[in-house]
Amino acid sequence: AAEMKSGGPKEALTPLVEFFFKTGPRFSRIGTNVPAEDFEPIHESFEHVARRLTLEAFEKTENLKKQGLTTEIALNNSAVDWRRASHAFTRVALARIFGTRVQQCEDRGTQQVLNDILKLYLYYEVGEAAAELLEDGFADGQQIKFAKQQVLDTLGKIRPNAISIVDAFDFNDRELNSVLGRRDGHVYENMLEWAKKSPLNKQEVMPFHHQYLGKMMEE
Amino acid sequence: NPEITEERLKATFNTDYLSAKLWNGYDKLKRRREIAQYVEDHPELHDPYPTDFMEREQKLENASRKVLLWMEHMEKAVDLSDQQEGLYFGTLITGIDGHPLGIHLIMTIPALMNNADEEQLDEWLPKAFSREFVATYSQTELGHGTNLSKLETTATYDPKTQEWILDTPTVTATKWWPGNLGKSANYTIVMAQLITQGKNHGAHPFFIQVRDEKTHKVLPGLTIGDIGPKFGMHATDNGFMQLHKYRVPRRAMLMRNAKVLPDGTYVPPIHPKLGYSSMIFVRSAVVALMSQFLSTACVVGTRYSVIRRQGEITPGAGEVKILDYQTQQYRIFPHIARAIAFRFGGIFLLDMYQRVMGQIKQGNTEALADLHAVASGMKAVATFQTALGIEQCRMACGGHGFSLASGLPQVYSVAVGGCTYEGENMVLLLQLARYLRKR
Repeated sequence: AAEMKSGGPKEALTPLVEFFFKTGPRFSRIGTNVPAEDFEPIHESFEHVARRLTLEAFEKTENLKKQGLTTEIALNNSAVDWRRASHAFTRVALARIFGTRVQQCEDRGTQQVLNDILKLYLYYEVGEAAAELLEDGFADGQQIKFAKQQVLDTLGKIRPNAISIVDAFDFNDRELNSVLGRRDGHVYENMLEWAKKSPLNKQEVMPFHHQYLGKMMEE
Repeated sequence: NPEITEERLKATFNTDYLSAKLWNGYDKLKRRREIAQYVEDHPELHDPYPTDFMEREQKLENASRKVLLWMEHMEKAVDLSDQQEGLYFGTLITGIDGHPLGIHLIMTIPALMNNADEEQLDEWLPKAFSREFVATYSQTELGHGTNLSKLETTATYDPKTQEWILDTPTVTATKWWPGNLGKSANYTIVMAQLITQGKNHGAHPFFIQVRDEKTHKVLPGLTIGDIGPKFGMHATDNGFMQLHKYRVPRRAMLMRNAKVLPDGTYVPPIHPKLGYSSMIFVRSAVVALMSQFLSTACVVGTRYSVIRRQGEITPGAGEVKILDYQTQQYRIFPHIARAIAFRFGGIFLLDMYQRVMGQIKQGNTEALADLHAVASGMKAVATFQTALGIEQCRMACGGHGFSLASGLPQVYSVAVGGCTYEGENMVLLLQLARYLRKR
């Protein structure tokens, strides 16, 4: 943050932090005249939020120090802001990594499905970051509405593939350890079988019944 | 079941291709399935009845039994040179509730590899691999966890006898939480404040014996026990340990990074954070692990949502599969997306970890701060969002999600532990924040 304020990096940048020194657009391009499937405006928006929150947290810390607080107290008093910045940074990293992996997919059908999932992921995260995007006017309410609508549209698109997508996680029933999630779908009859294994079912009348509830009802 | 078959017939893509993408290629996918089949074909590797109906002691005994069988069958079932195969095989046998070798395999061996010098590795690593001892990793104390600088356990060097004196001087210094320390492990790595020539050099790792190799009795000078029932991981004996001026040889200190010479001279590491490499490894691995937990919940939630029919969208058209409700899709699908994001994020982190550790062995520590920062952030976000996602999937199953038959409470209780182990999430976000400030 200090280097951002002073105009540029002092040492070679790693890919993780390059975006901090990029000049992004002044306003978010989400839902403008860019196709909804072009995700670059979303990445730019996440990067903007991470840059802004980092700088704001930094400025807050610096201002508190100027007011006479020690560095440690100033950091503690701006820690909630720093937490937001860290979360925003992690969002940038996860979104970029996900996008890169989808681009590397060679099978067209699978890439389409992964692209739908990526789209859902990114627009859902826009919704999660709505307050931060709106806070400084980088995005407006219409753009957030656009993102939310993209989420809903994508849900419908994913729906027919939903079972096959989760099948593709390739968990066998032993690993899944779930009667509800059985691969063969025979849920209800197996719920009953599972329940029958309860140790409470080994005896029809519990040995302590007559000592307590039975006695109570007799009285 | 025709309901679920109908869904599978709708797929517009090759599920095996996506599986291969998620599991690092067709070869790995094929091996997963072969290993799973091996477990299916060997009933002795199965539970006698669902472990959810067992008491904790029975769970621990059952897990111990299965761990032994896991090791006996390992050579026949997996490629021993591929650690992932061995761990997957183990997961299929032991489940997610933990087992006595959990920390030994996942944390202690990598910690020895990153912290022991060549001579120490020669002595301990073959024994660790052949399980001549069971070890764990004792860092957290009753009063302190992530904040290593304030750990109270001390290791004071005595140059006269060339020994370390390990001590937990207060109740809050008691080692608390280490997995398998309570009853299973007979060796452990201990993180303690290194004091030599009157100066405290901060937390460093030591490798010590805590139980007799034959009788398994706790060695004199130590108090060890189980910390009691927990939210999850019921087949893991998380333990406590007090060290009462317990003497160990000078070479019990792991000396790949920092060293103490026989006269007590301290030789610092090339990077002050190198002793934290085991923690960074676990943080990196946790992201991929969270992807598995969240994926598991999504599989259950999605599959059940096409079996369950409830209510009508169009009056008179008949009860619909609950997955046809937009709210149900909204509840589950974003978490499928996050599970995949964490999968790719986890692979990225593990690759980065291997790369950075390779560079460190060449003396280059430049990228360690990057790794520490991004692993901290991703671990915090992934564990938190995974817990939220599993809970959403659980509620998406209605009342049945409350039953252990769904498998969801168990996976939640294990996954949510990730929010606090190996660095409580808020602390990790603030560690990343420190990096952001500096950069």
